[in-house]
Amino acid sequence: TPVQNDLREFYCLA
Amino acid sequence: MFEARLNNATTLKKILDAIKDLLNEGTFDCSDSGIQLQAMDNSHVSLVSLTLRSDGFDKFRCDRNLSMGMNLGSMAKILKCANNDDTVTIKAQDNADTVTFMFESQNQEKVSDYEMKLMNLDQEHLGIPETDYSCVVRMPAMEFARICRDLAQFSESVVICCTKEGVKFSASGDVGSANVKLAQTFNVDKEEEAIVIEMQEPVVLTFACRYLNAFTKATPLSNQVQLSMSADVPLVVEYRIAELGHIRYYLAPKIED
Repeated sequence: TPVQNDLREFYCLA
Repeated sequence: MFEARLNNATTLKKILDAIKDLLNEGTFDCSDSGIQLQAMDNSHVSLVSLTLRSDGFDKFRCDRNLSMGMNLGSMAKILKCANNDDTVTIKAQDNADTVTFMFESQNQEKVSDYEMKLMNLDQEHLGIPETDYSCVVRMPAMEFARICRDLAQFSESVVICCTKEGVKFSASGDVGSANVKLAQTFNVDKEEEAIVIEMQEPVVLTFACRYLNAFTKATPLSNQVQLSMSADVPLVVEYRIAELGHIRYYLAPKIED
C-alpha cells in the first residue's frame, strides 16, 4: 500500500 | 497603514471558504505588490499558496510591509457578515495587533466594521522551486470536483494517470473499482469547457482523496482548474482568481514503501 509522504520531504524550509 | 478594498465581497468570501477547512490559521504577508499567504495544513501533507496582486484591488495602500497572523475560522465568520455585493475594506495600522474589516452596502445606507485580534504565528515557510512539470492538465473545475467527490466513495486514494491520450482517475476498494477517463478536447466552443493536456512524459501518481476534496472548495472561484504533475513530486492544483491572482494547493504524493 502506498505511504503518504510529508511535503517537507520535497521542499526545504525557506 | 495598510488598506485594501474590493468593490464586492464575493471573491474574498469564496477565498476564505477555499482555505478555512484546510488551515486553521495563516499569515497574510502584505507589501505594495499585494497579499501573499503560504501555509501547510497540520499534517504537513498539503500546502496553500494564495497570491492577490495589489492591482487587482479597487484601492490598495501598504505603507510598510505587514504580516498579519489570522485565525481563518474567525475571519470566515466575519466575512459571513458581509453581503456578496458589499464593498469590503481591510484596514490595519502599522505594527498593529488588530485588523478591521469594513463592509459598506451598495446603497451606502449600512456600514459595518468588525475588528479581530491578530495572532503571532511562527509558521514554517517552504521554498517551492520553479518546476517544469511532466504533465499539465487544464480542465473544468466542476468536472474535477465531481470526479474527486465520486471516487472518494471507493477509496481514500486516487491514482491519476496522465498520457498523451488523456488523463485517467482511478480508485478501488471494498465497493469496487472506478475509472474516469477524460480525453483531450480539440474543438470546444467555450474555452472553459476544454480539457487541455500538455505532456512531456506520462505520469502515474497516487494522492489522498480527502485533500483533493478539500482543494475543490475553491471551485466557486474559477471555471477552470490546472493540475501540474511530475513523478514523485507534489501535485499542484491551481485556481485562477480573475483579475486578482490565484490560489495554489500542493499535495505530497503517496509512494509505494
